[in-house]
Amino acid sequence: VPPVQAHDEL
Amino acid sequence: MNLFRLLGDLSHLASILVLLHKIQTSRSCRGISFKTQALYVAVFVARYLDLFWRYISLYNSAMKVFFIGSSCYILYLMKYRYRPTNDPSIDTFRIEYLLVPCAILSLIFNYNFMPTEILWSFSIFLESVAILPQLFMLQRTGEAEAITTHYLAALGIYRALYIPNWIYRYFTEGVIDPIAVTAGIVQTGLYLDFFYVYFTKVLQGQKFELPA
Repeated sequence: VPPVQAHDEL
Repeated sequence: MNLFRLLGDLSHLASILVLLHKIQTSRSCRGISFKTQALYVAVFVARYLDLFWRYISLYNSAMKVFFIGSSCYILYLMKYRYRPTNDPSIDTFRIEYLLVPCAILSLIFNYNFMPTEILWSFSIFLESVAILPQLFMLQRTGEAEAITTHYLAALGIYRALYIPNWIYRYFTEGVIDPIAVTAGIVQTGLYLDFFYVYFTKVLQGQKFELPA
C-alpha cells in the first residue's frame, strides 16, 4: 500500500 | 505541487475574492448561507491550525492564513456590517446533521488516533458537506444572482481539480490519501447538479433558475 500523504495539501 | 493542484487552489482563492466582491459591491449578503460560511471557518480552523507545528512551504502557510482570515472576515461582514441583508429564515438547513456524523466519522477514519489527526479528518469530512446549507438555500429560493453562481462554480472547480491532482500524484509520487480522496469525490459530486445548470444556463447568459 502506498504511503499516506503528509497533509501537504490545502 | 502540480498544475491541477495549483489551479485548484487559485480557483479556491478566486471563489473567496468573488464572494467578497459580491458582498462589498452590492453591500449585501443576500443569497449567501451564513451556515455554510460558518462551517468553512470551522473547517479551516480545524485543519490549518497545523500552521503552528507543521511547515510545508511559504505558499502553503500563506494560503492557510488567507483562508482562515478571509472566512472569519466574511462571517464578520454577514453578522455585523451587512446583518440586515442576511435572512436566517431561508437558511434553515440543520447543521447538526452534518457536524455529528462528521465527528463520528473522524473518530473512526483517521490516520492516527490523536487530537490533531482527528481534527484533520473532521475538517476533511466537514468540508465535503459544508456547501449543503448553501445548496439547500438555493434550492428553496430557486434562483440566484449571477455573481453568487460564479462563487459556487469557482468553489466547485477547485474541488474538481483536486481529483486529477490525486491521480497525477498517485502515478508520479506513488502516494494516495484515501480519506481526502473519498471525501473529495463526494464533495465534487454534490456540485454536479449545480454545474449542470451553471454551464447550460448562466454561462449562456441566462438567469440561474431551478425548475419549479
